[in-house]
Amino acid sequence: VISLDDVRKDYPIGTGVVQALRGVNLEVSPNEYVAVMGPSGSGKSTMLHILGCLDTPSSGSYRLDGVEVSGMSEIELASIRNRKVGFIFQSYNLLPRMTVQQNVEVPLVFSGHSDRSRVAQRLLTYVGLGHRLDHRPNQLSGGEQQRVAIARALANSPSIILADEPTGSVDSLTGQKIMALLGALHKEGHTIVIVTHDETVARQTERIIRIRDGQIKKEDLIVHL
Amino acid sequence: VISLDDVRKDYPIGTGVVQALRGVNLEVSPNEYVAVMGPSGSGKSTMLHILGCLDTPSSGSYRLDGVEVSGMSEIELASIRNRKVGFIFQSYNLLPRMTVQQNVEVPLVFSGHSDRSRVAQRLLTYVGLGHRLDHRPNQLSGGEQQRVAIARALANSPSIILADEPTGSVDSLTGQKIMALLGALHKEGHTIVIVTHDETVARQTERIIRIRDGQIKKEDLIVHL
Ligand SMILES: Nc1ncnc2c1ncn2[C@@H]1O[C@H](COP(=O)(O)OP(=O)(O)OP(=O)(O)O)[C@@H](O)[C@H]1O
Ligand SMILES: Nc1ncnc2c1ncn2[C@@H]1O[C@H](COP(=O)(O)OP(=O)(O)OP(=O)(O)O)[C@@H](O)[C@H]1O
Ligand SMILES: [Mg+2]
Ligand SMILES: [Mg+2]
Repeated sequence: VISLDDVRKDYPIGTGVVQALRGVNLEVSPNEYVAVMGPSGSGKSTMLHILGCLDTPSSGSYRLDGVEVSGMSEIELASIRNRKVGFIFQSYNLLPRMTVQQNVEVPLVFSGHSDRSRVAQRLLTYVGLGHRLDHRPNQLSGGEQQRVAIARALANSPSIILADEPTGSVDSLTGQKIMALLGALHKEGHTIVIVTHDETVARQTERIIRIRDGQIKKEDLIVHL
Repeated sequence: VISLDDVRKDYPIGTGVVQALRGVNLEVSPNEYVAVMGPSGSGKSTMLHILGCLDTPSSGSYRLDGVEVSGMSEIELASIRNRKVGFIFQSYNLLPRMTVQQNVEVPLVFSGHSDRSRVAQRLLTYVGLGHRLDHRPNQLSGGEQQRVAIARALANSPSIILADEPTGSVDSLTGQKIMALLGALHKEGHTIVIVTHDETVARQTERIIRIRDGQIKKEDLIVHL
């Protein structure tokens, strides 16, 4: 369902360039559960943004469900980001002037969902924020903001879930609950790619991809008995 | 050196109030190395902000080096924040229009340090960012931003270091390097309080304080053999 072919990403900076991705090749099948690990600055978020259609490669190709993304119109890309892909950002990217519940309802507005309030409240209650619905993002703890970002990404139950360090700001018990939610979604058929620095999180997936200096260096397959 | 006496913190919200801290009593001695753990939303960042003179209790007292903080002038508080306490924020709080090096030099400007550039570069090189000096914060990865926040907090070599989840966004190797730096500072005599969700980080300190629902519930002392 996801296919990256010799993908490169350069960021111009001053008179030079940062080569964030230097030829990435990756195939992800439908319903696969993949973890991406690697040193800070190695290109994980950059790769995830390309997968989420939030950024484009400098060169190389990205095929999503068999279709080349670089050929798509802005409307098609927006539709993918809204319905097909749920993205949990490393720095949450919540809308500061909306409440917690409103933030989670935003994707449901765009997809024309008829029962936004109930869907948003159910997700927020699951991640333990049922008592924070009317707070604004700057009235939340770091881990609470992260949980709102998770609820928002899952609002439209997208077939592909891309999570950039979804347990980085929460205690281990809350982290287990988040991983239980992702595990249940995986069982239901979703395709999930998680960037994580946490080995215990990575070991709950099926396949660990290790990135260094903008390239995939090795992969481990995980057998759950 | 740090003494909290029945400290409470209330946040008004809508028609109600969030009781973020509900009577916290804490004594930290000079050169102590303390970890603070607890569930997401339990009050850790709130407590750390009060310790760092970035916020004031709703009631109760905070004595720093024997002096009641609530009695201090704005100038005295600013001086404490600049020279006595180094604060590493959970969401970094970097200045977006300054470069990495300029961000780290800011505290050195305020303290009138005569050799800012060298101090900033040395710290940034230690945390592995010697090649990112001229980037702006939004041109960095999450973990790179975290490392700039660490370098900046340490610029004036403050006697008290308050770190809000300093390894949350980095891989384990980078995290070990950060902990090695904090460990070395502790050996040199600094007092360190780390909020963390990571047990391996907490076990490197001398004392683990566990918070739940705005109150300290238990403490563990760690004996290093
Ligand atoms: N400005 C604010 N207004 C209202 N409530 C707030 C505000 N800031 C924090 N809170 C609430 O106070 C509680 C404690 O927040 P705090 O940031 O101290 O938690 P924390 O222990 O650091 O959590 P985390 O591990 O997720 O970072 C949270 O439940 C949060 O919703
Ligand atoms: N807008 C930008 N301009 C210039 N360089 C950038 C930009 N964004 C990222 N970079 C650089 O590209 C590299 C890869 O960044 P990326 O965010 O993908 O890393 P990461 O693997 O997610 O790191 P972390 O684990 O710290 O989150 C980093 O070295 C970073 O400095
Ligand atoms: Mg990242
Ligand atoms: Mg916090």
